Amino acid sequence: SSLFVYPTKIIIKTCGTTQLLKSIRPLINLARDVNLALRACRYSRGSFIFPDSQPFPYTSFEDEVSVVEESLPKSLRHRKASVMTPCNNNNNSRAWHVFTASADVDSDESLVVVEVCMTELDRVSARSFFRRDDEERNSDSAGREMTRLSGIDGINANAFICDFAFDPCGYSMNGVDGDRYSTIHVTPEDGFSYASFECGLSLHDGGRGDIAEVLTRSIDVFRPGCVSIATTYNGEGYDHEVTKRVERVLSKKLGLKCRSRLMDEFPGSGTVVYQSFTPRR
Amino acid sequence: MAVSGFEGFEKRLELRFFHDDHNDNSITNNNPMGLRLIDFESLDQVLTEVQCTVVSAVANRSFDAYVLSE
Repeated sequence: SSLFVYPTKIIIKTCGTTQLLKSIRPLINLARDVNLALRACRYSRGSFIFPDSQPFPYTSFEDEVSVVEESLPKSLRHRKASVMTPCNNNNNSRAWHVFTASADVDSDESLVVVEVCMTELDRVSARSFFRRDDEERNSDSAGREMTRLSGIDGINANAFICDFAFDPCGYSMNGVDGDRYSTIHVTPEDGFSYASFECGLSLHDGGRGDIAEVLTRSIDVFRPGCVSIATTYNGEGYDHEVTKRVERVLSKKLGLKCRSRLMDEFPGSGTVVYQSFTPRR
Repeated sequence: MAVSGFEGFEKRLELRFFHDDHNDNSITNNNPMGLRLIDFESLDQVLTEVQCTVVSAVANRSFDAYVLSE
């Protein structure tokens, strides 16, 4: 799980069965103490692997949306909730859930946000995220070892990495590169292995912004059997060429075929594109 | 639920703010640090309500980044 605090933006991302939505009201109050008022809110998530283990309201997206709406000021009057379900997937097991609320229809956010969810991780790759029995080292040095062993330090060579290894397994890292953040969370246990990669970047900033290359390097670390990518364009106008380039590069470099592509518009967040990939047979 | 209590797919919340000139709180009026002025104890209290704790942290000129554990 990760928390990022910018001067006018907070991003908090938690796995497990945490009560994330309880943070909305206290964070709005703390912001008011430093003379800031809420302008926009976005809540998103994939489909839980263990939905029945989630506490209320996370057992149903409708309940989550109700809890978020009750926590927001009325000034955020442009609101939308959507469950983006791939057509080739009759149940919701691969759906992407998004709720946005905003004081303005247009987004004030310049970064494009990419949220990648990966399951069925390659077992050899996942092994990098288990603590070794003989390992006396604390979680910081074990985390650094996992970062190096897995190749995560090669995703963005400019980033300063703050990593942590959990016991007996599991890993989290935050990357810091100028005003760009990135974060990775890994549950390596076989049978329900999972990894996520997220970053905020610009489409036009000389190489660092090439989403396709960044995605290739991050997905290649885990060689997953199933990948979903949610790209939120925010104030950056939607660029269909980027979508097609991601699909071309993932196919060519990782043998991943795009099985579905959904798009939707959200107030205060612009266009969201949701793509799912599996290895070409 | 996984033996280690891990549920992979995360919940993600993003909140964006703007300077509210109606408040006469001159101390922080338009302070460029904005939300980064919030003291760690207050953030930690919010994280406790969410059932998370900070296990690692780093910052640069642009933002503060915390690794959390449930």
